[in-house]
Amino acid sequence: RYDTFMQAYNLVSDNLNTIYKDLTRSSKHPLGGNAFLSLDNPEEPYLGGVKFNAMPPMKRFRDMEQLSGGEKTVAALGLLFAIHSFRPAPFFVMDEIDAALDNINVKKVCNYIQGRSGDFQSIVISLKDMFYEKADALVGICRDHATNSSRTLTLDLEAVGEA
Amino acid sequence: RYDTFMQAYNLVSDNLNTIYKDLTRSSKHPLGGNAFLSLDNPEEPYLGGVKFNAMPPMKRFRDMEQLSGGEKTVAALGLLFAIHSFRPAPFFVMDEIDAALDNINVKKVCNYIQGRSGDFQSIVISLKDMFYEKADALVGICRDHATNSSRTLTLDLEAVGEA
Amino acid sequence: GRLIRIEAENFKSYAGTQIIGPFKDFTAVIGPNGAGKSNLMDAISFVLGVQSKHLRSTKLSDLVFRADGAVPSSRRAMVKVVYMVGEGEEVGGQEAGDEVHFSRVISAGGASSYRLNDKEVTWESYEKRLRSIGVLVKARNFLVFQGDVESIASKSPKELTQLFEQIS
Amino acid sequence: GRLIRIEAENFKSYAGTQIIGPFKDFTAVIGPNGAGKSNLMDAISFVLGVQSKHLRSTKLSDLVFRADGAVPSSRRAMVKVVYMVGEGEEVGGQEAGDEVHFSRVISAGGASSYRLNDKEVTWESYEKRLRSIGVLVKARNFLVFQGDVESIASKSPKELTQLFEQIS
Ligand SMILES: Nc1ncnc2c1ncn2[C@@H]1O[C@H](COP(=O)(O)OP(=O)(O)OP(=O)(O)O)[C@@H](O)[C@H]1O
Ligand SMILES: Nc1ncnc2c1ncn2[C@@H]1O[C@H](COP(=O)(O)OP(=O)(O)OP(=O)(O)O)[C@@H](O)[C@H]1O
Ligand SMILES: [Mg+2]
Ligand SMILES: [Mg+2]
Repeated sequence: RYDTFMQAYNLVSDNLNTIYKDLTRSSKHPLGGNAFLSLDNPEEPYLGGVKFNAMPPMKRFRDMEQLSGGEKTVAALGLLFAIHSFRPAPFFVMDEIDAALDNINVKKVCNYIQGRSGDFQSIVISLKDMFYEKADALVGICRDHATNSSRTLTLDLEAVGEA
Repeated sequence: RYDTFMQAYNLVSDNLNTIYKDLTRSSKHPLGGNAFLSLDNPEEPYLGGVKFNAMPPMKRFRDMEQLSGGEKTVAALGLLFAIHSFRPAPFFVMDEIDAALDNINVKKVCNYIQGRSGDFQSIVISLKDMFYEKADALVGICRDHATNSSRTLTLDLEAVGEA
Repeated sequence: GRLIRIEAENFKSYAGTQIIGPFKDFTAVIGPNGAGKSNLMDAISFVLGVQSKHLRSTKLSDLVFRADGAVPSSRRAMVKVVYMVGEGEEVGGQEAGDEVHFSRVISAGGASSYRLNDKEVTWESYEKRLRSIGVLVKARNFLVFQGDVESIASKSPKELTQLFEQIS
Repeated sequence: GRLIRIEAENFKSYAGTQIIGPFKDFTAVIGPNGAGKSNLMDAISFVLGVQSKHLRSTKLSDLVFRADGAVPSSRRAMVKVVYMVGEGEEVGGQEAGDEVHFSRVISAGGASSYRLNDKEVTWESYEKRLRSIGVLVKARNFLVFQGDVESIASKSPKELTQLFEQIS
């Protein structure tokens, strides 16, 4: 039990920092931020808690609760993708993950998902143009008021070319 | 006690439908949606609950919990402005109320706030361009990394003209 | 492997039988407020065995399409996910390029049943096949519902330990 | 009346003394993630008497600016709201066009005190003056914090009754 837990924990913890740096790196902050996990009870980790900490670039150590809405979203996605690296599901479905993100962070998250789409498939629901510009395919959903039913239309962007 | 409660309730209830229609009206649906309040205990209203229901245009009556994220946001703003009409505070401060709204609804909410800015002052925090295009003044906030402090800059858009 | 398409029948706001897709490596789902985007995610979650309380509903019959808001027009609803087996992957005897059909049906009586390649199976063997392609329904580590993303960063230490136990 | 400007001193991410404004009838506040937009709303809420638990903090001293994350650089913080009396309005003897200064200070010891036009007053008379301009701090019906807007539509019938009692 100790071994299987620590195997998961160590792998996620190692990947977390790399992924969080990929998500927070910019020309102004080439090193990106820092994110790590820590154990309350290292001997019997499954009995204690796992603490998660993320520090955006240029910010010194602070309590996660003080992070802004957008900063929390980026930290959460870092953890999500790190957990996925240990237990890769074949696809992700994400519903308006970009709601709290400013345009710079939307672009960073979008680029990350696009860059990893060879490893795992992503289906992203979004209201922002950025996501549909970078996707390989679009599923447009509208409401047919006569029947009160949803209708969908799919567009293969690879076939259309990056016009 | 009954009188003061009912005075508030009746005024809010009357205004709610008008405001919700203003927020949901469009060229496709000139009538807009419907929103109303109902009392669990009409004799002693303060002992029972007040139920709130909103139906977007073309949608038939459904449970509020089934509404989508954007539909709920518009309904919530309708109720908020209706409550305000009974007890007008001199100003509103709203933090990213547009997060779940598509571009059409952002425009409708923005137009409504702009239209009412003579009656009440609004301070709206937003990541979307629409709000800064319609506002009278902009407060830009950035982070000075050397001192880890926020800095602000104010721009009077009325003075600049609607360039 | 990859998710190729979804087939929905009278599920939430999707009336009749509709085929949604094909999905590519990176697919964006767009549309106005109230169109049915989150309902599509609910459809994918439903067919993978997620409980209706995570699908904004209290009982399974809420998930059946209702035209006028009160009475469900049909008593039955179904969602099917078509999955293509990937390179170097073997799923229940099927090889790369084969299609695996996972489907879940709500009967007129309001009960739900599971099918693998259109043959009815128990939840245990259905879940086992999902686990073999890396889909851990209990951990739900591959689904982010609307409004939930920030809460992942605010999970309590206890909740994170629990998540680690579910994935290890 | 209208809110004209905010003066913040060592409040959350606002180091030193800063003047923010002037605010117009419709003011948009913009800036990147983590810049300090919600902290500005916290400043306005704080000076109007909203408790620190609604300001993402557990105790008042969390609200004092900290440069390096651990130790607050100054022990004292202050926020002032400058309000201009409107047409046909009379606020504590002041007439249209006059400025009313509401301010709240966190002392080095971590306690907070209220001032009206720079004279220290009790919370009761401070709140009475706020009520006279239509600001009901308990109902908070004029503040929508980040992420809270949808929850207004999902308030339980009991919560709505309570809100009606607070505004009537
Ligand atoms: N069983 C059902 N039958 C018919 N319509 C339904 C059913 N359940 C929910 N709906 C409708 O689906 C709509 C909500 O759809 P959904 O939440 O998918 O929207 P969305 O596209 O995600 O919008 P947003 O961008 O605002 O999040 C509601 O208007 C609701 O009335
Ligand atoms: N007492 C304090 N001293 C210094 N900085 C602080 C203090 N309290 C909070 N902060 C910092 O303020 C930042 C958060 O600011 P805020 O929540 O206002 O951002 P925001 O502009 O609203 O961003 P978003 O667009 O993501 O919502 C955090 O990075 C946090 O570290
Ligand atoms: Mg949605
Ligand atoms: Mg914010």
